[in-house]
Amino acid sequence: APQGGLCPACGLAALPPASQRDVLIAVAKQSILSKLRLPDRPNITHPTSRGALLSALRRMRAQHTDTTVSPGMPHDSSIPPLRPGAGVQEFELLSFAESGSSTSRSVRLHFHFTQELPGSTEILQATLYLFWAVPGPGIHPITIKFLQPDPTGLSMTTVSETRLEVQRAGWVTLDVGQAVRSLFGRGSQSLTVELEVAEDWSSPLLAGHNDSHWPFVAAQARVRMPHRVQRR
Amino acid sequence: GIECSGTSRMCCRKEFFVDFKEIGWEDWIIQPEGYHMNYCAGLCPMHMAGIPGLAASFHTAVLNLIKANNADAAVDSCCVPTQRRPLSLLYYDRDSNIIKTDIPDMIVDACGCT
Repeated sequence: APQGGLCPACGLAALPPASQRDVLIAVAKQSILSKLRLPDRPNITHPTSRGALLSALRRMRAQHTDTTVSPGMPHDSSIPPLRPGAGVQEFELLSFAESGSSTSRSVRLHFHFTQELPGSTEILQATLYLFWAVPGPGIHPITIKFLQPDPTGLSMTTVSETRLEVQRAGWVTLDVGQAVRSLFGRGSQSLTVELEVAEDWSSPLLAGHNDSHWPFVAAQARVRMPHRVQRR
Repeated sequence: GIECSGTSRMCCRKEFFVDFKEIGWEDWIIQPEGYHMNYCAGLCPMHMAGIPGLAASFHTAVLNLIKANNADAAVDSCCVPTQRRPLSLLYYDRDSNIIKTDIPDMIVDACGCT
């Protein structure tokens, strides 16, 4: 509405064209950063390789259209499909693993989630994507442990554990929604996953050999609405 | 909506593209290559008030013009966005995670008078 006979944007027209451009670019920058809740533009020190990124995006797209779930690992059916309402901002997050300690039978993966997520965001769904290279035919059992640092911070304790059976090389998905929700509930940002195989595979994951097989977590989240009432 | 041309001073949509490479943001915004921000500019005479997209209805404009001519006091109106759409971004956050999101109401598609 006009205020004092002037419209809010009228001032722009009074500026010389060069200044108009500077003002508009400044407005655009500020608008994008504030909507993303970023105080400043992120400085990227470790960009993800293009191969890993493209592979992850392809896997996510395939997962959205594929109704098949991994054996013994059904996805949480209580999560409603995404139906963003007016003004509700949703996110899809890709977090690539950082390798931790590993042996010929086990490997630890660390995922560091965004600083903006805990506390302010509701995790709708989270899936861990792993690419296995099985040593031969047959069924290969794998134990997957979710770890958290103990109160002293010196060692890790197992929060939950699940088993998976892999029959052939390829991508396997695992629902980690509850683990990530629990993590954020504790105000933590880091998820540590330990993968353990029964026999000596020399290297349980193919991640070290190929960027496009790098493990990652894909999560769907939305900004928590302050006025929403939740019934448990 | 009406696109701004060189001659018209009426309410219209001006295209404005922010190239992320030009502002040095291409390292953290993966997609798209830029932001079609756009904005509304121009005059909103009384008889154009309340017409989304300006040319939505010729008859409404004529009726409003008659009303305006008969009005005792003219009230200004503003040229504002009447139609907007989200901006989809794929970007790195501060922890080098990759985020995909749609920021609502970021791109001005049409303008009109309040």
